[in-house]
Amino acid sequence: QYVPPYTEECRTGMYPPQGPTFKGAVTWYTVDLDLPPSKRWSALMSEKKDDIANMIKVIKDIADAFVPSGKLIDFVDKVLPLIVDTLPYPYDEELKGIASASGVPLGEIALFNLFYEVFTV
Amino acid sequence: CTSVVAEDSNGNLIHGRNLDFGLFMGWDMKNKSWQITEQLKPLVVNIDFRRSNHTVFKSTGFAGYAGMLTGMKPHSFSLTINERFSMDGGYIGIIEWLLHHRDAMWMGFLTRTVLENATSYEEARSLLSQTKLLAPAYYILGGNQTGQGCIITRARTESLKPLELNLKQGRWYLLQTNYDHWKAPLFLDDRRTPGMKCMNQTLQPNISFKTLYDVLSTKPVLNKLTTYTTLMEVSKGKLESFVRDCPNPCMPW
Repeated sequence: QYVPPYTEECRTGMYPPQGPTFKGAVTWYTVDLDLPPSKRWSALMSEKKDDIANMIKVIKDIADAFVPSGKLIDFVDKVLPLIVDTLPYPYDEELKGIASASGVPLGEIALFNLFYEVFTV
Repeated sequence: CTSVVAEDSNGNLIHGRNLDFGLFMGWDMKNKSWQITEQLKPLVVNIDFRRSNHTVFKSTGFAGYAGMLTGMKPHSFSLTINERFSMDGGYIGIIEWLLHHRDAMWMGFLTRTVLENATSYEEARSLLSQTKLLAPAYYILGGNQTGQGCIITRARTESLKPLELNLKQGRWYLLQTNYDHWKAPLFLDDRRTPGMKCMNQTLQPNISFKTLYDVLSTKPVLNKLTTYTTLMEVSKGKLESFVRDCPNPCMPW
């Protein structure tokens, strides 16, 4: 159907995934729960640090479009790290480990982890 | 999001989901895509959480996000979250948290805690139904035995109208989008009707990874917000995920 909502006949033969609706397979990683929480995500985050930095940059650009003064990101960088200390163990330590391994400020990692709660409105 | 838990004719449970995220967060006019959705795609990872060299649970998530939105405890249960929009939304929970009312759980962290610690479908169901939350949500839970599948509609403090698989009533699958199952979906965002149409065409004896992937690949169940598709089979401990794209013409949500 070439007008919204672009419904179509039920698809068949899509699996195994291929073609234009398939953008790629997902890579497997291991998180060792025997490690201290601050170290669990280190290997994964050092591999993905550029991708997470790109994603955070887009969030900042969108935030700047809403509040051009940059005060929203200032708030994120100054206030959200304080929330991390209130999170239950081991999540507080894990978020600090993620920030450290990725080089992304802790407040911005906290924002990413709170996204789902915030956007339920 | 669209989540489906279905039981085949042999009593085997298959659980699948499309994770849709990024609505109203930067529309790229040139590429006709949501900016955040596109930026999330390279962050999609499958994770094997291990303790003492054994798998505790498996999940599909985003690198940098410590909570869980999709996961499975092999041979026990599978679990997905769909976002539930409400005026009594997560921001109220966050404000309460800032005001030192900290008896509620963060949604993604509860999912992770359940995947890590619950040992059965029943225990997972009880924890997901009874734990106070910061934000409303839909939990879609599948088990390892016939009839073990339910939708838990969560307000922040209570569970509303749980819906379970019921083969005697012909309910061999449950399909949840982002609307309460006892209400009609928003007419501008009806993924439930086309999804159910495809499930009904598939028929119970034919349900498998292959046919569920077909359902989750049909527009508008597949849309511009769809980041990944995950398929899970608890009895075999099998989890597969794929990053998705929705070529034009395609609904923005």
